Amino acid sequence: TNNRALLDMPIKDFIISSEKVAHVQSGNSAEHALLVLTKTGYSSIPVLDVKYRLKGLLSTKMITESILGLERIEYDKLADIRVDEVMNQEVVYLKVSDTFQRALDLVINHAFLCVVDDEGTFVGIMTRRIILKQLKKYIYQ
Amino acid sequence: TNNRALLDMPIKDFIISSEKVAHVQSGNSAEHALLVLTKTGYSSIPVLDVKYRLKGLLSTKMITESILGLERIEYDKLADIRVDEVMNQEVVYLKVSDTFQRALDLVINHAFLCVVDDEGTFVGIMTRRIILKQLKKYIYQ
Ligand SMILES: Nc1ncnc2c1ncn2[C@@H]1O[C@@H]2COP(=O)(O)O[C@H]3[C@@H](O)[C@H](n4cnc5c(N)ncnc54)O[C@@H]3COP(=O)(O)O[C@H]2[C@H]1O
Ligand SMILES: Nc1ncnc2c1ncn2[C@@H]1O[C@@H]2COP(=O)(O)O[C@H]3[C@@H](O)[C@H](n4cnc5c(N)ncnc54)O[C@@H]3COP(=O)(O)O[C@H]2[C@H]1O
Repeated sequence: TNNRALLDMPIKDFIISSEKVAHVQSGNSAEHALLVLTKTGYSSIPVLDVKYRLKGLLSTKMITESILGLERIEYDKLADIRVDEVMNQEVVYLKVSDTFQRALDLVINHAFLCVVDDEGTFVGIMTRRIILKQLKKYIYQ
Repeated sequence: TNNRALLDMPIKDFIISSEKVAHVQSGNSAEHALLVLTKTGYSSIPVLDVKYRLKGLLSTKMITESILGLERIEYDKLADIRVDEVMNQEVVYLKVSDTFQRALDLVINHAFLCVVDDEGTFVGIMTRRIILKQLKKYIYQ
């Protein structure tokens, strides 16, 4: 494959599909979300609504930052905070029709990217790991 | 640059040097470490000893997992746990003399890599972001 062929590749073969993506629901408590993050082991995951639309991104850092008191981290407050209050609502995302080039440009600054279809429904994620594997394959041939 | 030239590049120009790397000291409490992780915003950082030797890697996930009780996350226990008890001591690292190829092979499975000199002193890190920037530059020319 030459450079242009790789850059023009559609991303669909590289997407981790939604059923394999750990996420939380809009409306969940930050306490529940922190358990999901800890048990799945991911540092940042999507927040979806009941129709599987993308609402935001939530990370352990955002949760801990929100309860960083003057003297200690105030974990007792977590049950009363909803994910919607602490998540990042400005999500940079990809469309299913985007190319590898678009994904490469964006993962410079994002560890993973959410992918949505034309209706705005969340369909999966593109990770740096997958992009790096493709680049390595390309560069080693 | 052709493929071989990029892969053979020494990593030294791409290292984020140690003074810019957030870290904790061996012997610190997990409570102190969680504050450092939260304030710096990184999900995983190196653990160094007083001589700046690399002892392990510590992530927020490792800390939270260690206090995941049956009913709730037991944050009151953090002051009594040392980072050495929860960190990952099997650190995959690079030597200053390694090439870009070695770094590329390893970042497939690691978001960042610690770099040590011949004495085993920590000198900095190589991140996926830096590697992706180089690959993008190479692929766009
Ligand atoms: N259970 C596991 N098994 C094997 N390796 C693991 C792992 N958890 C993490 N890693 C490794 O650590 C990297 C960073 O993970 P992190 O959770 O910070 O950052 C992740 C996480 O925020 C998100 N992510 C990846 N897969 C996910 C999934 N199935 N569900 C939800 N979020 C996911 O995308 C980011 C980048 O993922 P990427 O694969 O490039 O990079 C991952 C992967 O190389
Ligand atoms: N303060 C900040 N400003 C701008 N962007 C930020 C940022 N904090 C995080 N990011 C972005 O998020 C990515 C994942 O960060 P994370 O903390 O999970 O994972 C980081 C962290 O574990 C470690 N790391 C990076 N820089 C570090 C530093 N100066 N000190 C300690 N650890 C660092 O290397 C991993 C990969 O870093 P990478 O740069 O490839 O990828 C970073 C970067 O693209």
